[in-house]
Amino acid sequence: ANGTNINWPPEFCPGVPWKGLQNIDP
Amino acid sequence: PEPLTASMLAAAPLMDQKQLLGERLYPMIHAHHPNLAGKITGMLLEIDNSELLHMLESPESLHSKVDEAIAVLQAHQAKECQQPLV
Repeated sequence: ANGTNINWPPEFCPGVPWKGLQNIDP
Repeated sequence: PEPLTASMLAAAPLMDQKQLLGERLYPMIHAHHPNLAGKITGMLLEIDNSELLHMLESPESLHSKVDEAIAVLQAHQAKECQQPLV
């Protein structure tokens, strides 16, 4: 994909489950 | 807190591994870049866990990756600003 993703990068906040986890394949 | 080790990380569920790394990286990044710490940490978490562990142990490698992440982030944001406002 060539489009920009305005939601990237998934921001990390201490104590909050990181949203980027759902994008990571096991 | 005790240092995060590869074995501690391997014992954690996959979903928790990035979270554990993020919780350690965030304060180190926040000390230098309080405004961008969340985004920089999020970017760095896309790197392999083994490399992230190395960065926790080696401030020099962490700082060089943080500098790289900031450059990528700024380029990404500049690209967004070029899009027409409709």
